[in-house]
Amino acid sequence: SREKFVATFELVREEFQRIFREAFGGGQADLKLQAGADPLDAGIYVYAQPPGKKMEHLSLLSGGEKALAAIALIFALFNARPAPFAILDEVDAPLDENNIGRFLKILARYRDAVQFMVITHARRTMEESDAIYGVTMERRGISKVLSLKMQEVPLEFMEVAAATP
Amino acid sequence: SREKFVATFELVREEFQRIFREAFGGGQADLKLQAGADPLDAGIYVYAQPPGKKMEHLSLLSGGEKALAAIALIFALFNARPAPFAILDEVDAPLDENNIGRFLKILARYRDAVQFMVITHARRTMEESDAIYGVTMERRGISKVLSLKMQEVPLEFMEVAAATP
Amino acid sequence: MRLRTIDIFGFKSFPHRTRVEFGPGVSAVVGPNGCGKSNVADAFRWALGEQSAKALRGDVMEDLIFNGTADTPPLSMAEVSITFGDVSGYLPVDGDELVVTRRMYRSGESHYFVNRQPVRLKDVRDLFADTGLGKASYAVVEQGMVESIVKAKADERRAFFEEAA
Amino acid sequence: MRLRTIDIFGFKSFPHRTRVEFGPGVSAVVGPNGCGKSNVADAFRWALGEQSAKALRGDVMEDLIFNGTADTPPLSMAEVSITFGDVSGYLPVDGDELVVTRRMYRSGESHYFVNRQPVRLKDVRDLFADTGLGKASYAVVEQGMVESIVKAKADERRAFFEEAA
Ligand SMILES: Nc1ncnc2c1ncn2[C@@H]1O[C@H](COP(=O)(O)OP(=O)(O)OP(=O)(O)O)[C@@H](O)[C@H]1O
Ligand SMILES: Nc1ncnc2c1ncn2[C@@H]1O[C@H](COP(=O)(O)OP(=O)(O)OP(=O)(O)O)[C@@H](O)[C@H]1O
Ligand SMILES: [Mg+2]
Ligand SMILES: [Mg+2]
Repeated sequence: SREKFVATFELVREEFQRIFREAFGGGQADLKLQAGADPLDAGIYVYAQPPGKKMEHLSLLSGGEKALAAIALIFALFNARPAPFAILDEVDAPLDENNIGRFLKILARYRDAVQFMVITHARRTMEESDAIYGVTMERRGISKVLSLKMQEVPLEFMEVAAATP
Repeated sequence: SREKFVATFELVREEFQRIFREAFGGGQADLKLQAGADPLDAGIYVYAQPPGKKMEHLSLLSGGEKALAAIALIFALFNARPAPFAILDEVDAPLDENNIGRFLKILARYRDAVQFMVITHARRTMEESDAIYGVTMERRGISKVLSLKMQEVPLEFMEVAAATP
Repeated sequence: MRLRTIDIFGFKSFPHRTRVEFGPGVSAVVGPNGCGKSNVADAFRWALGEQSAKALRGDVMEDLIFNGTADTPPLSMAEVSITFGDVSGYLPVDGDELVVTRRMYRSGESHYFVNRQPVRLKDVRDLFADTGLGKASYAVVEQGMVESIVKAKADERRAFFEEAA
Repeated sequence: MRLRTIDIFGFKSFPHRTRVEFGPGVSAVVGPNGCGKSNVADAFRWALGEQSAKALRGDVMEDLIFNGTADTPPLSMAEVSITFGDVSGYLPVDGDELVVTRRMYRSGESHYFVNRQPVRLKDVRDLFADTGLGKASYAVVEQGMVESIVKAKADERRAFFEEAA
């Protein structure tokens, strides 16, 4: 129904504005329904303004900024209707170390309400998870799954970078 | 002209088969012109078989395997007509540490013939480059470029992972 | 409602019965390129009723059945079961545990089971309708797709909001 | 033929004259998310005649002119110059150095210069026609697009081969 959709849209919009500010450490964002259209048909437009920059069309954002804005929107949708389980497949790949840290801080807040399966190459994401599963192909072409502790993770599963001095 | 296109296609195909085997440490790959069509209109199909796996349609490959196959194809095109200069924007993002190593080995072979600008978050790619430029926004929203030595690279520019024990 | 296990047998790169157990919080899944991490995410979406082979990176549904390696013959069936716990009060089923199973043969037709009783696809869909795990789910973010929610056209983006409403 | 410098002024996040110098081999470009790395790659493609604002992540060409930050006013012009060396024998110009410049005002029309002499876009295009730096160039791989050459449809892939022929 129309009322239900509009109520959900308003909720997601508020949450997106809040989570965006946390993800970017400032700035602002907004969602707008297509002007003049029936809410049940209207398109949804996303605006984002990283801190210190001008409010602009999402397409001008960088690869990492787009990914972080998308993560904020996905968590905002979660607030509207929390699915019990979620799978995030390498959402941290475009992010630099600082933004991986912000992503993990937001993720940690949902940890009690939602179970997450997070596929990643980033060490920091592995370090902050509750359990780690290694997938290997000891015999070529055949996948095997092992439960691992952080210190057992073979290092070629990760990519090298470094955190702030 | 038709002869020129077919000759180029054959050259790229041979190079792709060779570079693919180097990139994946084995396996095989192939390029095929659409059957029954005029070479000047035909589509080009790509097949890839990572070592120990079955030859398959590219879409079944993983994110990292697709990126590595694409890199092999780009270098094969380079062999057909070496552009003097190339820009690679985070092509190493989907790759794990081992595959970043293979990518860099192939890149090093072209270093004398081609100048590369490689945008990256991976430490290993930075370590193996000839020069490093840092881009920062000391004043928010305004980009500045500095020439850096490896030890001067601020660590938040990189992502953390780790190499094989 | 909690996710307990995903059991994979004959689906993509899993020719042997493989069980992945999930605890509370964040489970990181790690491993080198091409080892089968995203295939686990595909197994989850397939078992909940995904009808498009392309959305699971295949051409036809048959591509999803283990098609053999250099030394292991292909299989003729794929089967994935997902076990949820603490479902009473959340889903309209008897008891506290729910096992959803999908089985498919090379002929292409799929069979669905809930707690080992044969059901139709529509029954599986109805069961999960209000959980956020439905069709246009924001709860599963595929590899490389994190930006698609912000890059999508305004009307495509609606589907995510309708799922949350 | 060698790339010597890219000079950026008023293009995207570069309101102040910025020079990037290139030596032989591989130059790594590093920095946090959103700092302007991909903007340097966009500046290169724009100067060589890119006509689509969308291909440079803008809606209209005007989006490419520095549009201001919280404390710096927008500019009314963007200008990028690319200096190539060792061009004799490679390109049909007098002398050993070639400077290609593109300048654009908020009105949207672009002016092109070769060694400070006004030329048409067609002249720039003709100059680089056989260098592999032409329109469908495999020599510039945009962020997130490394897989597009393998994901592309068979007929779209042709363009890369025609560029190499
Ligand atoms: N039907 C099938 N039978 C056998 N193997 C298959 C089948 N379908 C896909 N595969 C294999 O699965 C592999 C891809 O696995 P997957 O996409 O899960 O990798 P990944 O661990 O996510 O890697 P990345 O880190 O690169 O994303 C391919 O190499 C392919 O050979
Ligand atoms: N016309 C413009 N005026 C001012 N700033 C602009 C303009 N166009 C783009 N930008 C800014 O440039 C930034 C994006 O830069 P760019 O895409 O180069 O980042 P990046 O260094 O590649 O980051 P990432 O590592 O995330 O890919 C955006 O945040 C945007 O604000
Ligand atoms: Mg994957
Ligand atoms: Mg970028």
